[in-house]
Amino acid sequence: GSLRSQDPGPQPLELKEVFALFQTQYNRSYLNPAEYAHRLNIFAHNLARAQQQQEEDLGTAKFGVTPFSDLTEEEFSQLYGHPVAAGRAPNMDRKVGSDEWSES
Amino acid sequence: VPRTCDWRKKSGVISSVKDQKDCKCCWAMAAAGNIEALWGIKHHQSVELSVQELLDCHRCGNGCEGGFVWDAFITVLNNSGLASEKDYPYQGNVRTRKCRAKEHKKVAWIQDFIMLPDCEMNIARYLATEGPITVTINMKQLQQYQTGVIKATSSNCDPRLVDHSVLLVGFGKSRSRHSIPYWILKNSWGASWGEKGYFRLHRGSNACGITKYPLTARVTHPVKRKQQQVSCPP
Repeated sequence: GSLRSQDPGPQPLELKEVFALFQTQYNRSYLNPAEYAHRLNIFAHNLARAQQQQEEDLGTAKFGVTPFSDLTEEEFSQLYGHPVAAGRAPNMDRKVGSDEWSES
Repeated sequence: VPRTCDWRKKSGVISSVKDQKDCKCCWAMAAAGNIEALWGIKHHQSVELSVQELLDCHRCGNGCEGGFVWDAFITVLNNSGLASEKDYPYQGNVRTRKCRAKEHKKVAWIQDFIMLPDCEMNIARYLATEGPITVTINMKQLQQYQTGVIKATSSNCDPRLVDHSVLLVGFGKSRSRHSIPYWILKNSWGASWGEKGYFRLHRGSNACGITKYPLTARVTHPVKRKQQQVSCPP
């Protein structure tokens, strides 16, 4: 909330505070300062993305900090998505197994 | 088709929200959730099924690398059922994996599985009368999602590129000024994500490709005689 009400946007210190809260909430730690800086950068990008999604959404959804806020879109997709299925599922118009269901 | 339906309100149907962690097994978690729900509805018996069995006994043997819901149903058919989560617990991305289906007692099984027509009205009717089903969606909108109803467009959530399977557990309409029809979906990213592990997607616009692969197992009543019809709680 406070981030969105700011103009021209979050200052570095405030961003770091929000990121620290994120780290505490989701128990995140990073190996070295370079990794921390990298994840902070992604986090900032995701906050901006969430704000854009919020503006584009035609429903009532709220977008913001989530357990995945320190991941790039590609990392998120690689970690949680499965391969995109091309076309229709194989032979899904046919039932698998017998038409006659057994009592046993 | 009723106005609203929420299988979470029926005790013994929807199991707790799971967390797939670093294993790409949404397809197995959605399928297990589907069978658990149908078993609860048809047999009036609450079960928690082994996702690990689906992963270990996957035809390619690497269930954490992703898969499809129909793979899970084929595994259940090939193994003549599924063990309980308690007997064959979830371990996720462990190094040594071996199918241990024969070592454990089956606690639920299916007769077959089907794909529903890609029509949201039909899906709602089936959901309300038969039980929860699995769907596969484009998960692009979910990374930053917190609460509410996502109403995406095909430009910001391509319905052709579906990459995440979840369990459809109900539908309703929001109470906002412009009431928005929505689907209620159970995710597998833990209860701290979204609306206690669930999220809502707009209903009626094929949001994020929800109608592309509506799959469900079929579980029959234990005996072929008139059973008390279980309906979806509003």
